[in-house]
Amino acid sequence: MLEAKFEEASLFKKVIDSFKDCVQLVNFNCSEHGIAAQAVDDSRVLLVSLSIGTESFQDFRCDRNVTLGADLSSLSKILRCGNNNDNLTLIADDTPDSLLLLFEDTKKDRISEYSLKLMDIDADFLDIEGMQYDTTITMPSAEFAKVVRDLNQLSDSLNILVTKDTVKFVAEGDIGSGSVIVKPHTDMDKPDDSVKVELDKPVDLTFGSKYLLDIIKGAGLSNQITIKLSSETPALFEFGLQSGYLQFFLAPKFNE
Amino acid sequence: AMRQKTLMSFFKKD
Repeated sequence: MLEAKFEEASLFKKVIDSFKDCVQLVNFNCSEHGIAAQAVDDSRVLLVSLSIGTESFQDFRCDRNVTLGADLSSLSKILRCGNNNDNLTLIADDTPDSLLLLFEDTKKDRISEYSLKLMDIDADFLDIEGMQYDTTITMPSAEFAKVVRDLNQLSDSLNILVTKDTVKFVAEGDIGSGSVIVKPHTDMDKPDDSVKVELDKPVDLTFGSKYLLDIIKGAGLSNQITIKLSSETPALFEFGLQSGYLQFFLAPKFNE
Repeated sequence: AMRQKTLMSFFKKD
């Protein structure tokens, strides 16, 4: 039996909104540690990995591991029916055909109940643990989102170059070119505005802008984004949750 | 020209 209660429905709504446009069918794996999911987009270029730890819930109970196969567009329709401030409880039995979503407005004494039909989803599970990266960048997620949106206007590719002192984003397209340089700095008053660069090896990688546009939909989850890059592995873009994370793994483009 | 890699060229399947 799974019974997972969010104090505010907005957290789960935001999480689902952050990746519902790039993957459609997702297995949510529920265990005593919380709820986790992994899914790959149709083009096999972008992988989403979600972990919502038990600390993110007001109450969490999961007696036995259970997999909830859901169509995210359907789940998202139901999530829109609840208000952001409602309590949201996800309820499923040990071998569920459906997931019950219970929205409670405790002030108004209103309870709304929805049932989402679940499905068997046959998905590969990829081993994404323990990869080595050449550089780790931490920067404000809103700033990263702006760079991606701005440079996307010029090109369908975004080049990221990292050296010890700078992170340089470059787009070159038919109408012209653009670049944004971000330098590491520490903001004592607003730590979330800081930019940090850890570097083992300089990095020069190029990514498809359309995938980056999907990734920045997670910017509402966290004030900061962590970007890990290496020429040997897909890039990792991570938004932290209070307990858990939403990660995107993106394969780079390469020169033929 | 740049060509898009897929994840499968990096990850091993479980």
